[in-house]
Amino acid sequence: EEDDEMHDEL
Amino acid sequence: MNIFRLAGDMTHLLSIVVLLLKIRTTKSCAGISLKTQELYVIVFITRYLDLFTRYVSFYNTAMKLVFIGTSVAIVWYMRLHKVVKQTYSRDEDTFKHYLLIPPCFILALLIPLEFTVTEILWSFSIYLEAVAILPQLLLLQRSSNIDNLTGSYVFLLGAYRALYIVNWVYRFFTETHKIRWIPWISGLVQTALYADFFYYYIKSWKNHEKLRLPA
Repeated sequence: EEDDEMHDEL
Repeated sequence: MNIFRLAGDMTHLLSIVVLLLKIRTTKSCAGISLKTQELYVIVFITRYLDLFTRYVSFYNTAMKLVFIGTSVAIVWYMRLHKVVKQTYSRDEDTFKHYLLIPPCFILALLIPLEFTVTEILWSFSIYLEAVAILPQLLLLQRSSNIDNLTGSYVFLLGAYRALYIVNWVYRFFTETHKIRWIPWISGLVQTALYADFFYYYIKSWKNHEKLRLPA
């Protein structure tokens, strides 16, 4: 899911 | 994880360490905006709702706990610690920070990452973080004497998001090739708000003079 890349940041 | 993001996270962590160091060693929070600290508690809680549902890495979980824990501890010190709370610049810390919350929430409803509760709150936290420093910057303008630790704290806090912008550029070209409007625009606004402070901070550092912001 593309947004995981967003949510691996703090 | 790339070096820019790691540097950003470490700079963010260092800013919090500097602030806690100031409060604990000088037993004073003079010049620190309680309102900005309260906004950061809201930012971290609404951003890390997935703390127990989404495991990214030990580092990610540990840092989330540290950010939530330290931001709550700082508000506790400034509100409840019998000695520190006496040093709070109550009369100068007058920015109506609660007015920042509705616009950020409405914006999160209008432009969420996804239309789910956690994503709306995540977007809200991104928007709120962009403006959370405003009470602190206003307080600095009113402070006749900004101590070194306070100045360093604000500088590191501004620098962390600037490093995150470099991280986003790096990830765009090396990994994702996708534009991330929400964090990028917010991050640019957030960093731009520090521009004025950065200018005077670096000038005072170069000229070895006391940091003063024009009123």
